[in-house]
Amino acid sequence: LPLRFDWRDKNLVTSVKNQMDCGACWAFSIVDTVESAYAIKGQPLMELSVQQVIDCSYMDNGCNGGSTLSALKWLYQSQSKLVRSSVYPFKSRTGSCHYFPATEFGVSIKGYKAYELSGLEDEMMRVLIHNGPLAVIVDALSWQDYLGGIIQHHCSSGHSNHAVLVVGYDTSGDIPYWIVKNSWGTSWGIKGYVHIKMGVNICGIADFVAYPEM
Amino acid sequence: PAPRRLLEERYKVFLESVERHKYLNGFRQSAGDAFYGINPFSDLSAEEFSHIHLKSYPAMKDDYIVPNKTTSRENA
Repeated sequence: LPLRFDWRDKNLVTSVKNQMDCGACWAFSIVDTVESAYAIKGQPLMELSVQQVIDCSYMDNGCNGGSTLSALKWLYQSQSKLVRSSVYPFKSRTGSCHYFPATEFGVSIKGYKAYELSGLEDEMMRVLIHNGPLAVIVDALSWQDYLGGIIQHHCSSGHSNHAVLVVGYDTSGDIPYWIVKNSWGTSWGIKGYVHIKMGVNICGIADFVAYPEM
Repeated sequence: PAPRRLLEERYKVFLESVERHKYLNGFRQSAGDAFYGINPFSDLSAEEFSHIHLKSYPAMKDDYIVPNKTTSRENA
């Protein structure tokens, strides 16, 4: 495994989004995984519709919360095609599900995987490199005040409440860390990203890991 | 245009955030450690922040595959 790996270096991660007051981090992280996985397959990197997932993933609760895994299940089982974000833009509130004609461009998935990798962060590195960015659910209560640096304390596992995207890692320094994309805009954290210490399941980062198969 | 009472309430929450930043920054041991301070969420209480922004939850534990730890470590 390389000492450092970051999907952004290959221009395979879309820009940081802002979920505003809509509690749909689960939809943002899943759409992020699909955007990257589609681009990793050699297709253009493009922003897909988070609002479509918010409105249409019927096992979730839109802006009132949801699960990354149930969103992936919905995408797979319904074979829904995620349309471009410009076609179905984000409104920061739950709405009715819009349907599109079969001729409309969209991205569907061929499957999905979900792992519990606590104690296996070396395996998580391998999964990240082989499959693309990973949707994870963390305990982000202590992230409210975060400005930068590597989170190593005050972030336990066992209270998962926020979905984000792991895009890379860096083990070249004294403290190895995961590189994590959030959906709270670029004025939060490190231009919208957060660094989390690797190896001890800080924030429960390895507890609930999921990604689509394209 | 918010009433003065609401502004004072928000300011009180903001001051509590500043105290929380001092507490969290007290654990810093090196330059690379996380640091905390004023950001777009500083006028929210921890409860409000949690209620608005922390709305995801995992599926059933059984839905997640747990790889064989010994095998994975040996492979790694």
